[in-house]
Amino acid sequence: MNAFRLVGDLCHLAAIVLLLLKIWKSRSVAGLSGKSQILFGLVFVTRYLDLVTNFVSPYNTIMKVFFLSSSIATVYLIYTKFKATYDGNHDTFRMEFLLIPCALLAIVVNHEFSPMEILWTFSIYLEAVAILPQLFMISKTGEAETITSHYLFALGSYRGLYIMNWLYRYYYENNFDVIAVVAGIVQTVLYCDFFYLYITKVLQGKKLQLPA
Amino acid sequence: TDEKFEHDEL
Repeated sequence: MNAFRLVGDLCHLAAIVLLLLKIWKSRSVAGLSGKSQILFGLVFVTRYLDLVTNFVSPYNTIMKVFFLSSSIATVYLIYTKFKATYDGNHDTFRMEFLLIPCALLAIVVNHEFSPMEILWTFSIYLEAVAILPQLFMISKTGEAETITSHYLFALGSYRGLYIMNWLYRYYYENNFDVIAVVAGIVQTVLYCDFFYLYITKVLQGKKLQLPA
Repeated sequence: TDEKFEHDEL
């Protein structure tokens, strides 16, 4: 464990908590893409199948349980409890356009052709693009609530910090996973446009409005 | 061949 990865995990945790707080306090899922949350749930389910078979550390297990339960809870809140506030008309990104290419790529490009490894690889590829429905929805509505933009900033930062973690592990632990690194770079790059808007607008106290 | 990865990251 290194500081980059720990802070990255805490940013990830903060993002998920921020999202749950937003939903619970505003009693609304307005502006949230249920499809992205479904994809994140799928990322955790396919990545943490080794939760009971491969013990890494208490920290690792506790975080996996939290990420799994919170992502499933978020999908539940969006599609059942606060369904009335779910803006399905703007959440129209076709998930199959992400699921199928990620599945095919995971079968072709992986470290080992075994079910667990292919599912892990699928979850890595899917996580890189899972935010697209949410970013697409914001581009359609042209705006995002401030707390939603804080959520996105924390979520984008987490994988950016993981890139620093991979650099650190490459130089000091001689540990390098090309699949995770390439997917992580793609994932972080997808947030760059949002990061620019967040820093130039939200941090100036303005609402996140996309140029129409 | 790629050695088997022990995925120790979240």
